[in-house]
Amino acid sequence: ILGGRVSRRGAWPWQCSLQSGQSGHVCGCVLIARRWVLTVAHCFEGRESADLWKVVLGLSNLDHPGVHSQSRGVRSIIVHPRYNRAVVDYDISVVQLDSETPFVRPVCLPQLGQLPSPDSYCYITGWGHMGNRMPFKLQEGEVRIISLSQCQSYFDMKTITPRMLCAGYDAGTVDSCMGDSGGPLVCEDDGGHWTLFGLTSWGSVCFSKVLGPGVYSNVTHFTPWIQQQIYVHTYLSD
Amino acid sequence: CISTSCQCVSSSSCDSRNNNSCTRCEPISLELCMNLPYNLTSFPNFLGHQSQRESSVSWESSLFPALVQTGCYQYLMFYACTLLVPKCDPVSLQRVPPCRSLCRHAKEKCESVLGIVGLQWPEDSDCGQFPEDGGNSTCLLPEEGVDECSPSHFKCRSGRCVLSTKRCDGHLDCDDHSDEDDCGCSERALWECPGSKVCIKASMICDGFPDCPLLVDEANCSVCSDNELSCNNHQCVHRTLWCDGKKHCSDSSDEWNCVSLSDQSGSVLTVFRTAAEYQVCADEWNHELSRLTCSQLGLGVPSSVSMVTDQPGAPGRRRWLHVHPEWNLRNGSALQDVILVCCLSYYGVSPTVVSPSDCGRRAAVGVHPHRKKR
Repeated sequence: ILGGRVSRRGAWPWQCSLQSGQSGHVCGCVLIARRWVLTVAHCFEGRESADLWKVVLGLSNLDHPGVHSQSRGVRSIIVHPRYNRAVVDYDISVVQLDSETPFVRPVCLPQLGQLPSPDSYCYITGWGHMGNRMPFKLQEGEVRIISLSQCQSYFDMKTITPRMLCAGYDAGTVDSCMGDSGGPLVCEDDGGHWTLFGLTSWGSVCFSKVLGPGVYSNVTHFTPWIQQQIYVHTYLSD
Repeated sequence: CISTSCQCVSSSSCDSRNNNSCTRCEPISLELCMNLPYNLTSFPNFLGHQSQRESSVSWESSLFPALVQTGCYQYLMFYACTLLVPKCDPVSLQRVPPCRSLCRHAKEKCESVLGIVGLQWPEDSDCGQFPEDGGNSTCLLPEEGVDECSPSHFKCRSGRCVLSTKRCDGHLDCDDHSDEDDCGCSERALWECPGSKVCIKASMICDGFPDCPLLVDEANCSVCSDNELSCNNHQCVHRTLWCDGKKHCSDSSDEWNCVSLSDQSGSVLTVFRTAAEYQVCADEWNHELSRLTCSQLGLGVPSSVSMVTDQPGAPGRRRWLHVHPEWNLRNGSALQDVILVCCLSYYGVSPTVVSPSDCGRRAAVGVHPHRKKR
């Protein structure tokens, strides 16, 4: 996260770290149910096999997991069938953990058609590049939701589709970056509940002078598909 | 395995059963470089990637096609491919590197363009590692007619290359605007959605995902007989198999939305079984079944369940189901998999969920981030 700050321990309980072999932390992910997390499809490029991965929850400092951290194997990886690497469209995956845990605080999924309003403020979190180094401690940053039409004006090299959501600032002062992919963009409602509206997906080169907002997978668009995958993999034994 | 005979101690790319040379040529599959004057490559490449898969998701495979659009060097794409998928000589099984002059020209002309956006030239591609052209070791130079654009580009009439995603995207990207010419669907071998200008690939028609504004690409996609229903992917499945707790459609859509809380009061439990709507009977209902139902519907934990009488005069018209007495022996099953037809009480079931699924709440401690005092 560029322009963010260290988050308070336990501040974002749904944030998880998707880790693979020697690489350690590769991407962010988000807990949405007792044994289900969301992340983005592009994290699995070239490493599609579930047994290459593990999910670590309850983390604050990557280097010192601490007593609250919980590590889970991955039972299955469900990449959206329409994922398109060239345009980075339908960039979402549902991941089933190999077991559940009673100590969880999942984030809420948005209702059908529920979208954050442009110019409202939400939060992004992750252990991705900070512009000058990779952090150990979970970073958080406050970003402003940007309309799709305004967003397209920043990216003439790419197509902004309805499956995407934009957030950040003209000057790119607070933005997600490499290593944040798959992590949450969450907004708080009046009742103090946090809803997941975006998954960090792509953007301009965040440690270059190319400016502009970050682009997130629009979770609202995928809520029916997400719920379908969880239902099918939970109740419809093969 | 760099040398011709390798000690296969730990290298994963070596054949651990013997010490024969492990270097082998493989066909180029990286779309970006499918129009080269050679079609065999070998790994690792000159950027440290161990496979074409790794190359395809590398930073460089995004950087170079974007850089080619600036027109900084005519043979930049060719040079990039000699790094990403180096030529493999089928006789010696050795990689053939680009010549040093090719590397130097690309770097001299394009490195400054990267500097404008604060990026560095890929450090793995130091030109000193490549042989001088005309020396005794073979190296690659662009031959006459080598294509300046890759298959991932659209070639403007002027010869410039722009990313193919910019073809007919409504923005003028080519210097001669030719990327916005002939944008009719048929001119691009695409299918035009009736009633709109949207073009989609033929493979998107009847694939279960609506793409056209009026969803017409998913209409009239299957011709099922009277006793069949159409799956989301337009397969036909006999109605008696619908919502029986087992997948019969290859996309499992015969088991979607089988259970609902539907009624004027919005909470009478209904099951859509064998393509007909049934009300679930209260006979032998218990809290565990309410919990299974609410979990299957993605709701929170049920706080109570009430029995609702059927509308007067309706019992005969309604269809009823009740729970299989040994339902709990089939763990992991869906509700629609553990019920039978019949009912004694003619009472329906109405679970009440007061606590929506417990989500989105943070630990109570700490100052609220929005209200941090300045």
